[in-house]
Amino acid sequence: TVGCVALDQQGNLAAGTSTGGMTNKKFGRIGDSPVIGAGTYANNESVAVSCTGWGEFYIRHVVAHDIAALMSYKQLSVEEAAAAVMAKVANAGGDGGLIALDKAGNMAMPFNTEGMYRGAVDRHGNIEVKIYK
Amino acid sequence: KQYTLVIHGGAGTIVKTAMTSAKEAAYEEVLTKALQTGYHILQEGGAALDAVEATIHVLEDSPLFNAAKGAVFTNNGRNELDASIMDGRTLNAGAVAGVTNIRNPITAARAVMEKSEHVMLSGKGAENFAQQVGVTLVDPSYFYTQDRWDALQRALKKDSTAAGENVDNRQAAKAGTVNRDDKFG
Repeated sequence: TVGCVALDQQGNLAAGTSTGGMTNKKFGRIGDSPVIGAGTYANNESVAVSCTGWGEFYIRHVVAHDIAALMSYKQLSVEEAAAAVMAKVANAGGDGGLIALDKAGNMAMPFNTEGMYRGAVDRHGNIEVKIYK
Repeated sequence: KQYTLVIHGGAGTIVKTAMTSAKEAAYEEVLTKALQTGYHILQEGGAALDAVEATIHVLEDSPLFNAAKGAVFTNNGRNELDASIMDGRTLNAGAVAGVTNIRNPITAARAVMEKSEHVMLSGKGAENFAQQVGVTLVDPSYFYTQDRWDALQRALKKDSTAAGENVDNRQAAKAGTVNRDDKFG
């Protein structure tokens, strides 16, 4: 799975996710990250989110939208909200990770697997790329 | 720091000891190129939506990640792709699921969002729609990579070995609750 979240100069957020799903999947399973609200969500009032991981858990926990809701209703920061929702996924037995970017340009990249291919660029063009914890 | 663009290329069991320095460098190169692509659009005053789509193109076009070219195989040896996109300004969203011949599924998802009254299209219908609105189609063989094919063969072998061995495992597999860690690419 790959994903991207962005904040433009007009203050607009967007999120996208693209995946090949899971190896050896059957029955026309649709899962993983691209279900809107589960694996992908963007709202200019709060945050843009793209997820990767064990899709069934992201759907059951409506992960991407839950992060936005925690930020809107409980005024959590993007880091706090992302960590709280990833903890729900982990406690239920799911794994994976996500990227989130709020309307002020703060980001979070939590994951509970051995690694997650990830990267970010700040407004000055400074690039960070990481793979492992 | 104020960030403008963040990406991921999948999470999972990424064993450091199994990663060669050349392979690690290849991942870093593509991730960096993706970030530069999106950043350039944003720096020029472009829309977040355009930056997201262009950035994901770079990752979809690379065989290193489980999306588009380099996607994993289903049980029947096909590459079935899903993608979605959402615009935070309007709360519009679009998605495609189970498509097999769309070169960049993220572009098809955006087309669903912008050129249809629907949110998600699946399978053959999604492919027909993509063709009608001019999204680039490819032969399904475009998505093939040897590594992913070999991974499917290993998974199929594991399936046949496990068959009849453990009823609980088979039931869990049917329910989709066995995590074989095969899905993150």
